[in-house]
Amino acid sequence: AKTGTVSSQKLREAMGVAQHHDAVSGTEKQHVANDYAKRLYKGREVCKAVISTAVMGNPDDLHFCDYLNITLCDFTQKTDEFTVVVYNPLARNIPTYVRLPVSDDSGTFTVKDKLTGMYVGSQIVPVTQPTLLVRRNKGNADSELVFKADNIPPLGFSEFSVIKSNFSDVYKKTNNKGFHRRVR
Amino acid sequence: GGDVTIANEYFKVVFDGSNGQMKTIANIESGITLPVMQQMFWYNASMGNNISLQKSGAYVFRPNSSTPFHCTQDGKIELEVLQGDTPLVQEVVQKFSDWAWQVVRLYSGMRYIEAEWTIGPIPFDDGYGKEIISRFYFPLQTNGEFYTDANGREILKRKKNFRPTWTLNQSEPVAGNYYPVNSRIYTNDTKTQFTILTDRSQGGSSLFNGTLELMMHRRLFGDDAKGVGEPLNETGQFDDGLIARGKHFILVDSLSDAAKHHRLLAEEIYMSPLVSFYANVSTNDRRS
Repeated sequence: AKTGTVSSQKLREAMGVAQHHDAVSGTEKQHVANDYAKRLYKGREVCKAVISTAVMGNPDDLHFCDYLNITLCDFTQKTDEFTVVVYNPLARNIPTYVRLPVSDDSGTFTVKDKLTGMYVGSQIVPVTQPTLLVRRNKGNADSELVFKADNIPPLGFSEFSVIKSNFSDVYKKTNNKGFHRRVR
Repeated sequence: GGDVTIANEYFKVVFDGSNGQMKTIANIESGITLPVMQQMFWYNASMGNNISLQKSGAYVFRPNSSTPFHCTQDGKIELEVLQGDTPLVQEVVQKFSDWAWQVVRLYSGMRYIEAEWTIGPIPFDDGYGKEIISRFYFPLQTNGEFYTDANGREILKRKKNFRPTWTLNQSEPVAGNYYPVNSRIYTNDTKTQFTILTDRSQGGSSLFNGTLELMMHRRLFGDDAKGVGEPLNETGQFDDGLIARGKHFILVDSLSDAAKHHRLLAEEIYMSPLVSFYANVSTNDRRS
């Protein structure tokens, strides 16, 4: 209400329409299914601004990637230093694994918990063949950066800093005590 | 040629190197080792027959035979170990056919086996409507009984060819035993439970003792005449058929631990964390 135009009302309305039994069961005609999808999409887009406003104080600062399931995300591929915000809607601490589309072109990634400052173990996993098939000609991420987001607080979020470095940068960082600890 | 094994603190999954199929699942905590085989099949969708003109469609699932076809050509699955003995995630890719894939994952510290299936575009040039299923076989004496959730709420006991409130004359041996699965399906004997959690609503059943199956994708050429008026034949962006991708979360547990584990995992799946990003520029860092 404070931010005026940023509201979850559009998604509430789309969800209201989607309570029709045809939407719940999937027995609608194809053009109706397309319309339901469009309404939900528009509602979600506005809600992203709501979340961004809550977390960042600005409706446009937070980025979302809708196609992480097919390893497609321009933001994580093209940004060398960024922060991952992991929000936990449950009322208890949980662990989760985060998988981010990246291009593994002669660089390396370091992940750090922004609250504790501790380095977080990560792994680069090549994109699978079924992902390439389902992605068709979209995107060119050849790998996923995988790390464990542990102990995400209940109804709150954790932040992880991801920094892509080329190999010469990594060599310099080995003098860093924290980096040494992670390697060990 | 040799067997392939992936393992974390909780589970060990062995794949048969000769045919690519899942071979055993071991629950390390409880000491249970269960021989498990999995295959992907397709039911040929009915276009009606002498007994009934009813076609398979959006409302009605009706295969024209109880015997499904293999998605593979010869029952063999191509196997690729993408990540072997690595610290965070281990992955095995299974190719059942050009349009049926699965990636089995074990994450360090996580008490489940993740099977990410990718189905499609379902081929249609043979003119047969296809309803694709994943079926697991395991040697448990389940007496035709299994459990599914009702709209994500109460879990109900299902029994093959049986209805609790009337005498059933079963005329459809497959469709008549399929039930909605909104979050999970499981079956057990007196000691062990096999549970699958889904990431979306699917149809599922246990047609034989020690089996569970879930329908993942369909492509049909007939309408069931219940009001939709068009066949379930989404052609997708490239006009060759839709590709669907989803996950099954598999648990093998002792009967005493099973409920605790699948209920906690279900919370984490169905209220899963939301991931978003911001660039590390100076103003954002100040906020942080």
